[in-house]
Amino acid sequence: TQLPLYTSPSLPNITLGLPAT
Amino acid sequence: DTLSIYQLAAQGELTLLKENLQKDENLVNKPDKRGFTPLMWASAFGEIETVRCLLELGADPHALADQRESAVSLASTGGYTGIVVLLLEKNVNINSYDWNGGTPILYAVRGNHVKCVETLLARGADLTMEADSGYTPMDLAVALGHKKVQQVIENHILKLFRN
Repeated sequence: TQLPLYTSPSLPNITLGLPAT
Repeated sequence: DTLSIYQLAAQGELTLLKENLQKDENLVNKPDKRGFTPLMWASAFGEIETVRCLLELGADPHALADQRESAVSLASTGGYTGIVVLLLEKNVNINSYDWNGGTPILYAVRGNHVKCVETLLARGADLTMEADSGYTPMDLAVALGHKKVQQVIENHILKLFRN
């Protein structure tokens, strides 16, 4: 059985969805 | 048996990973197409035993991927405090920043990882560094409504004043 492959690591956009200060 | 060293690191398949790495000593620090090393993959997916083993095999904890991503920021994103401590013990830059302007403590705050924030603060993380959008860790904790994290940061600041 093929193990599920992990997607490449990534750092999130820290302030996604937050108003610019 | 066709899994890459990156997938093996991410999945904590230590035995197979060690077999692969023993074939060529340069593999341990070989970056993938986006500059991520096996250590970064294991740190991002919380595989602490794999991180420990990779460090023993000579993995470079200071390596940065193409967008300046670091193993310590990837571990902080996931709140993997044990891995963060292993990396800090190798004297990685606790205030490592990437092209987002992100630092380990900003990622730990964003993920609401209280223990990780506490650990980073206790080891000297810089509270004044802002993300590209101008948010400090305290701004971020308040904006995201992470009350416990906000309290941990406030207590840390009070402690600094007291000292």
